[in-house]
Amino acid sequence: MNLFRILGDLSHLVSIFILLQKMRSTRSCAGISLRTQILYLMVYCTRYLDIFWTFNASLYNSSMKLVFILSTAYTIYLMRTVYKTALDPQIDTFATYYLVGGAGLLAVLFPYKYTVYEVLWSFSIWLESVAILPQLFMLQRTGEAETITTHYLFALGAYRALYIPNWLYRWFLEGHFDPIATVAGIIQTLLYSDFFYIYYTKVLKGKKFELP
Amino acid sequence: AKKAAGHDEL
Repeated sequence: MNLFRILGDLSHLVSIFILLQKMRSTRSCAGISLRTQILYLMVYCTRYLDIFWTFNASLYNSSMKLVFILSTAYTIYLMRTVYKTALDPQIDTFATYYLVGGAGLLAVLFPYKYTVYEVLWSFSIWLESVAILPQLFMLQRTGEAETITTHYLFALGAYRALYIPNWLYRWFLEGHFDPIATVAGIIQTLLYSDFFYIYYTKVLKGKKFELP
Repeated sequence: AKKAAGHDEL
């Protein structure tokens, strides 16, 4: 466990709280992609299957896993009940089956082992790398975002970006290297690069997030 | 270093 890993996990945790806070404070889920949230729930459910047999291995990991699964399920529940009037299926239209299909194909082609758990783990890693696309696509269609929504996206993107120095650290200092997670994590971070740029040049300078 | 079984990251 190194500083980058802890900061990455905290950033992930913070992103979820910001999302819930966004819905609570604006009483709306406008600007949030339900498709992306459903993909994340799929990611957590397929990756954290091991919670049933490694529950006591690391209380830290197990509690984070539970928090990610439950909070994302709760977010989806809120979006589909309390805040459903703000859902806009006309804007949230990214073809998610291609993402699920692509991740499934990569998982079958490159798992570490051919076991159900390892193939699902690999699937979850690839799916996570592209799960933000419906959200970014939606952002592009609306052309602007509430500031709190951009903080959510920044924290969510920063989480995987912080895992990259963590992987480098582990590779050089512990001899641990995880090629699937690393390649997918780099792709995931690259997908955020445009967003990071606009967040840095606009939101951090007190301006509204608007696409050029 | 102790090698953890399975995947030790989130």
